[in-house]
Amino acid sequence: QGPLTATMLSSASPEEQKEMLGERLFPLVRSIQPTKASKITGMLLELDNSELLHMLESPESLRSMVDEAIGVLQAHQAEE
Amino acid sequence: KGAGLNPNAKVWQEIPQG
Repeated sequence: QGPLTATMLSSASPEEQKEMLGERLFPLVRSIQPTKASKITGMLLELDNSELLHMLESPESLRSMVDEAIGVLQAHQAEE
Repeated sequence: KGAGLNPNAKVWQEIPQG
């Protein structure tokens, strides 16, 4: 299974594109943040596909986005 | 900070393989 590319995504429906990206992202997110990986992956999937493809190729970008998502989640939970 | 990240986003669910 090679890297996911924009060309591979372009042949799929918008819903399938998020599905394909989620399948690649989830294990990576889980390795960074095991407890909230499903929620964080859902949050990340709302971003642009081009940004998600970049994160799949750049562990540093992914990590910083996961950190940001954790911050957003914690702030949200603190408000409730 | 966190622009574009929505804490109410749908939770990702892995589709079982096979």
